[in-house]
Amino acid sequence: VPVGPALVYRELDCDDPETEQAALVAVDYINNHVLRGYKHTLNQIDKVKVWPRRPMGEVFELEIDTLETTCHVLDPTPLANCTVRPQMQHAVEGDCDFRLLKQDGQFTVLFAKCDSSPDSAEDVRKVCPQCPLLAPLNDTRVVHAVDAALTAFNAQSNGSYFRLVEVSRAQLTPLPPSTYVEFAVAATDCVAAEVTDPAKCNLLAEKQYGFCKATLTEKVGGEDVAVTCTVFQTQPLIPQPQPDGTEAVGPTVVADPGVTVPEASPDLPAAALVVGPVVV
Amino acid sequence: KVVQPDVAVAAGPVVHPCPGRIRHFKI
Repeated sequence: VPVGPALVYRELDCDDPETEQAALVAVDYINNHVLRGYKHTLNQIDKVKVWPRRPMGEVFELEIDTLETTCHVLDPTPLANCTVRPQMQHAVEGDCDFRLLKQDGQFTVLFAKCDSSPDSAEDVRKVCPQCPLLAPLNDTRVVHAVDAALTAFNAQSNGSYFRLVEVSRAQLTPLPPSTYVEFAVAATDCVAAEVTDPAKCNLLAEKQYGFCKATLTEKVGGEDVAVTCTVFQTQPLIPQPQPDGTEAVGPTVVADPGVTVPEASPDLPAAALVVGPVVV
Repeated sequence: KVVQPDVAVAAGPVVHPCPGRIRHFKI
């Protein structure tokens, strides 16, 4: 590389419309690639540097803060209609580094890295002294509440048997002793009323996801469970490009390339924002 | 700023290029 003048980055205001445009592309990228949990929305742009890129274009180096919304990533509700989770529900923030290429007026994500963390207990206590904090997803009471709620939901269902996809958040309340959980489910090829061995049920090729909120309340001599699930419209199969250039549609093909749904992972922290592979 | 004593200097807007505005709340 011939020695030339040092690259100089362009100073841009963090609230400049061009910076905001880049940040919104970054947030869109997060929500299309996040593997679990909730959609995030832009809260603040921390830093921006715009580097010239040879032979053409510019690279935006961006640091942004996001906040968790109440929309699950599998929920098709547009981000603009999603509510930011209030502090009293124990908010979660995302801290992201992005590099985006701007060429011909279009942004492309080159690099993305996000970490998420829940608000501190002190902050939650300041706004709501009695509000429950986020609980570990592998807490036995959480696991039991999800199991009881899903069993109750399937028992009332006259359609497909739904299987757990992930536990998304949980809170424990001491008085009365109760466990609040939110979890994602997916329809299987079994009929709920006829299931004898859930292990033999398979997820539908045309994925149908749902999102449930449940409260399990402990009582003397038993427990009460209240569960509400929203089942989203089916996600049609999208032809996937094959190595030989053909396109295939079949049950082995991932239906939604943007969102990969892993098996429930109780060892993940309560507020993991996992961003998938980056586009380079 | 160094100015002549008899020249009035208009107070310009305070520039805070970064970080940008907080849209919801800071945690």
